[in-house]
Amino acid sequence: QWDEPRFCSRRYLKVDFADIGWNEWILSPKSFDAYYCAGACEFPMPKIVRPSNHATIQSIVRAVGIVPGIPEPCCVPDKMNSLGVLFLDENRNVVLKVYPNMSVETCACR
Amino acid sequence: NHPGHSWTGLPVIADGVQRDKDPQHPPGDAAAAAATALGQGPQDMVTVHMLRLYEKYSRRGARPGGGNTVRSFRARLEVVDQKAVYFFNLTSMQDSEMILTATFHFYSEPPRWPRAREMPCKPRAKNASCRLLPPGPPARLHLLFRSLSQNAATHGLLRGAMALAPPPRGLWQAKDISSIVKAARRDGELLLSAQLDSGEKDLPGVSRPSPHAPYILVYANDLAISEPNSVAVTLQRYDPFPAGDPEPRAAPNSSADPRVRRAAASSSSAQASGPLQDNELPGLDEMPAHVHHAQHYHKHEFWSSPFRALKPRPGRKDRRKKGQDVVTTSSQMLDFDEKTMQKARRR
Repeated sequence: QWDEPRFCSRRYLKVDFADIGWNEWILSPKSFDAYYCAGACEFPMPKIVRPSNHATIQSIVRAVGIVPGIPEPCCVPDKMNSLGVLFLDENRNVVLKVYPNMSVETCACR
Repeated sequence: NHPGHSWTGLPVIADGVQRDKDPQHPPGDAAAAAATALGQGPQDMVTVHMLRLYEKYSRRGARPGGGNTVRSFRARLEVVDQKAVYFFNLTSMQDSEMILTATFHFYSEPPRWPRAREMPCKPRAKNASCRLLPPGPPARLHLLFRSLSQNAATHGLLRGAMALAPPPRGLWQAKDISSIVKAARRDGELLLSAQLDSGEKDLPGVSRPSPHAPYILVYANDLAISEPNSVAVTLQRYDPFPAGDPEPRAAPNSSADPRVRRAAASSSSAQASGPLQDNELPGLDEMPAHVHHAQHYHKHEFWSSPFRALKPRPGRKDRRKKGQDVVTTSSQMLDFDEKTMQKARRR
């Protein structure tokens, strides 16, 4: 954890459905790699944090201090992946659903 | 209706999606997990089929049936008029799920060939061997679908009938029943019954649930699945905090947590003594005796109401020197020197 980069980047997170109490009805997967985004989005932002134009402007305004109270842009998921989940519905029938945006592929400053 | 695709392996949907190669061997340990979660033996074909679809999606990202949802529906077997009728409760389908395809999967028992008909030999034809007539054609299988609303007592509305040529041996078949399921859902009749009628009396043991019970798969596109919190709609069955925790704003004495009660107790005893002692402005006790003596005021009379309107502060020049606080009988307001006010504000 300690050698994580300071700047906005993807961090590892494995989610176990038993930890959130959903494992009684989720048949598969039992866990999945969800990841999360964390890190600084301060001026000057390196290319790797893929800032939007707005984020670039916001970080400059904040750095210059033109307007007090402007926060740093946020480090959020950019590209995300779907996850197929096999679970039991209320009638204990087996259902397969493919949920979008369940795991992080890349992070960015927004 | 599609021509019946019959094959030895796992049943797959009849509209040409590539077939599953290997027969009944369920994929991975997911099958074991599913079997335990369902309390079924691994032979539950609908679970094996769904696991197969899940594995196919997980490995190759192949969207099942072109949508993002596959619902399976197990049959509930009932005997109506000595016939085995399978009922399917489709009410768990969500309104946001647009049906793409629906298939009915059933196992055709190996045909019981009728015994060869024995013809009595004609006495006069000496050498004619008593010929046995070839057996008649095996009975055809009829598939009847009806739909009924939840509380209807009738047999339901006939939605579809199919005549099936019996397969050469026992195996699973799949039939496309998309139009039947869509029509039934459009009419709000989400209880479907299927009767497999081979014209013969059902064997007495038919009412026993068989590992070969038929099932329905509905391939759909859930239009709400891209909503921000769609996963909670179908998977979050209760709050992460177990029920029974008192609301944070509940009366502290009702809380299970002793600390909270203790803290609550201390603050309420503070309240019991009332704010006067705690909020007394310093200097009130140090009032010069003559003032006390003269006015015989009791402390609480200085505070006619708990909330006093703030008086604009007098200008610097006409502020009295320290120690000359005189209570003007005309107004109940008290004037304090700057230092006292600072101490009070700090308090």
